[in-house]
Amino acid sequence: DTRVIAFANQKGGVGKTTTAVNLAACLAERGRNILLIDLDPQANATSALGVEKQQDHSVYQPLLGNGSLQDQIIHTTLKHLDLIPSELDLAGAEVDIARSERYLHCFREILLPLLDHAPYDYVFLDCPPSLGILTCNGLTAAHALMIPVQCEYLALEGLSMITRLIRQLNTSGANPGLELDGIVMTMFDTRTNLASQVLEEVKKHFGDRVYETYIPRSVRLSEAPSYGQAITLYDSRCTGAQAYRALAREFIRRHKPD
Amino acid sequence: DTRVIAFANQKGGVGKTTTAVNLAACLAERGRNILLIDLDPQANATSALGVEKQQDHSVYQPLLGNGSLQDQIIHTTLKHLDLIPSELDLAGAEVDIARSERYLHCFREILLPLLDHAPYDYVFLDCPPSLGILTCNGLTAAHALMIPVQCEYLALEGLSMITRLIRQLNTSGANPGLELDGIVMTMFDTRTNLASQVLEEVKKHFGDRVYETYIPRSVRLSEAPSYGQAITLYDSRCTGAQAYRALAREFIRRHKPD
Ligand SMILES: Nc1ncnc2c1ncn2[C@@H]1O[C@H](COP(=O)(O)OP(=O)(O)OP(=O)(O)O)[C@@H](O)[C@H]1O
Ligand SMILES: Nc1ncnc2c1ncn2[C@@H]1O[C@H](COP(=O)(O)OP(=O)(O)OP(=O)(O)O)[C@@H](O)[C@H]1O
Ligand SMILES: [Mg+2]
Ligand SMILES: [Mg+2]
Repeated sequence: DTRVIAFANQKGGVGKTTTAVNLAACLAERGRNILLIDLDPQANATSALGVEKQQDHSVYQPLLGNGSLQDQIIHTTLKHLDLIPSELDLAGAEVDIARSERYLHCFREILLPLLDHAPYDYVFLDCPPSLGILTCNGLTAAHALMIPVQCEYLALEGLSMITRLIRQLNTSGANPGLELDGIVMTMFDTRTNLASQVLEEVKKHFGDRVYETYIPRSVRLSEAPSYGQAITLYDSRCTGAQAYRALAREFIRRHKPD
Repeated sequence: DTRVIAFANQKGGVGKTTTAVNLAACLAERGRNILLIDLDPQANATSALGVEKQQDHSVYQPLLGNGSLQDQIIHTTLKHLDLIPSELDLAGAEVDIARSERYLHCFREILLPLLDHAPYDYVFLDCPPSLGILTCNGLTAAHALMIPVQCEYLALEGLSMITRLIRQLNTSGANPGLELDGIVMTMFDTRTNLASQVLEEVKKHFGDRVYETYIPRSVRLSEAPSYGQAITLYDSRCTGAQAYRALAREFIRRHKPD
């Protein structure tokens, strides 16, 4: 069974794309089959994997009922990692689908046929920094949500907004089964007290749902997208690559069938 | 005449709030009268100034036609700096106003009466990380736009989206007079090549619309919001405070009537 994981947090710049791309790359390296779907009109996941944005190559047309999602799948340079890219027009989707009756379910309805034939262990959804219609569509289609949290004070404040939304999607029936997969602490700067204070605070509220592996701040991680490469290709031995490999190991441990 | 400046960039975490809050604080320190309006449901500008979020204290009710924007103004601990805070319910505004005919103009229509009586030199608008209805309302009401850009590769890619939007608002007649006030480079890490490469690239495209003053990465700037203080109060002598004071001086020079 394919498991669908959304990477979402309305706070901007917390490492959603960096985590979705590099965790996917590290799982692919271990032979897991991954499909990454870029739901952000900014198309950062698309460019971070070295793929050019192209008109009509995204979830946009299938969301409007034109063609299937499977047709949008492309292979990346990494074995076992496929991508559905994003495009600029996707920004218009929010207004286009807002008017339809089942506007929260549009994405899930096009994803289900893909999952029926899919050879994937995991489908990752990279969401934009908002709790708007695109993110809500992703959360309605997902089995679980991973929340990257930057080790900064302002990132702490927004956590209650996204966890509130999970409860709303559960109770409203839009996605009763949606659960919190976990919280990943990112851009941890070992030199500052602030980072450890934020980490403590998050652990206090979320306990063991906080992944033990945290991602340190590492300039190699922010350089890799400019070469269109996941960290495992760009600089396989750097601290960023090691951290995402450790995260992949912990992810597999947490997802083992009991 | 009061000038309205929006701080917007759909890329998340680039320093919109940090720049709006601290530039406002540095201009207030020089005796300019500033009103900061928090248009982001995350309410980061509100908490960065030490103000509690409260239900019905934001632009939300006035946007729906209940009460005036002037009634929402509160004083901050800083002389010459007033705030209209944000609240969680503001997230619902996008859906509420999307259905109205003139959905792009709702905010401008409630701002105009405020500007008629306002004692402010500048009104700053802190926008959320998206080009959705709240940001577009801010841009429709603004005279000019300041775009904070993080010195990172992924932040570079999104610049064309926001500049395209300015042109669309100009040509569609929504806001023919909207101009680019300038681009402010933030979180400049002097230790990496990446930052200088991004700076060069932005200067190549935008020339002298890039502010000469850039803001260095400084942990004091990310600590200040956890104390609810602008940098001028939290640590007046640190590099972050000096950088925003230099930015305030350059801002005043650029805005001098010819
Ligand atoms: N561990 C890290 N160390 C250093 N830089 C990082 C790290 N993780 C991410 N970055 C950089 O920080 C910036 C923000 O990360 P990213 O774009 O992944 O966040 P995001 O949450 O996806 O942003 P958005 O809200 O715009 O979608 C990027 O420039 C990225 O390269
Ligand atoms: N020059 C700087 N040096 C160090 N940290 C900074 C600097 N500027 C901002 N920060 C920190 O980086 C994070 C992102 O900044 P900020 O929240 O201002 O960006 P934003 O663009 O308003 O984010 P959002 O897209 O979520 O609205 C915050 O935690 C902030 O404290
Ligand atoms: Mg992203
Ligand atoms: Mg902000």
